[in-house]
Amino acid sequence: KGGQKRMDSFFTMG
Amino acid sequence: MFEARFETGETLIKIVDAMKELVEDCNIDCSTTGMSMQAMDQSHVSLVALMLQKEFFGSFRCDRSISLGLNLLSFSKILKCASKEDAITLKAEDGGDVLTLMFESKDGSRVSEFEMKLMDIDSEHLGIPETEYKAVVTMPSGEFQRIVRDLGIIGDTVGIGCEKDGVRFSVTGDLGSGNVVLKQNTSADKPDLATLIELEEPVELSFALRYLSLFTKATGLSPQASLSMSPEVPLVVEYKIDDETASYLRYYLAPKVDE
Repeated sequence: KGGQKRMDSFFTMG
Repeated sequence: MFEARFETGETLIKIVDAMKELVEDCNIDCSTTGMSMQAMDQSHVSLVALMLQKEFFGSFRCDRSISLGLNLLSFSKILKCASKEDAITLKAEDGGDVLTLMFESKDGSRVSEFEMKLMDIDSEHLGIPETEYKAVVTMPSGEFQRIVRDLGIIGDTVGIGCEKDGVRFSVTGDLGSGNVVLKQNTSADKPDLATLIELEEPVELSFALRYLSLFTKATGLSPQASLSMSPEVPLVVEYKIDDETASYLRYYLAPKVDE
């Protein structure tokens, strides 16, 4: 997505 | 056996209404500590996190941790059968596949019970690290809703610039531009109307108004909303559901990055 990062790239799966 | 009683059923209705446009299906996790939920929207751009501590409830019992797989739209439809003043009790058997909803009128003269089918939902649980934010703005939730609505008329991205004595919301679009500045204001006589800024360093970030607008569906849950920001990490918009028990609804959204 242009300019918008997804949540998965900040928080780790746990 | 799980059983949780919302003395003010309206709070549950507001919580579900505040999540249902972002999240279709979710698991509500029930344990001895309370009820919690974490889910991303379909495009994984935002995340919603709910925490209701057991002390928040009129009564709370959870013998074994269970996940209630719910379609929020269906849940919301059934909750429409409750009156605003009703107390709402949620019940589920261990290993059962239905959720029982009981609505009780204030004087106890009317009691209704509905059963809702539970679903098996694969959910990805994300670990959210404790973060020290550079800027935290606490403001009237209605004011935040109004700013998001007004600036959404002009454009689709809002710049939020936070400095020591004020926070600036700015927007630029095809038809023009606009900005709203809220100054720090500690209305001692009306704390709900206060705007407080806790600042470690000035922060300037941009966010998609479409998502912020969906977050403001929670406005009715709390007179105040807080925005926690640090460079390059997701914004947290928090609505406290109950101050005393640290129960809350939080939304996370990553800042937009220049390409």
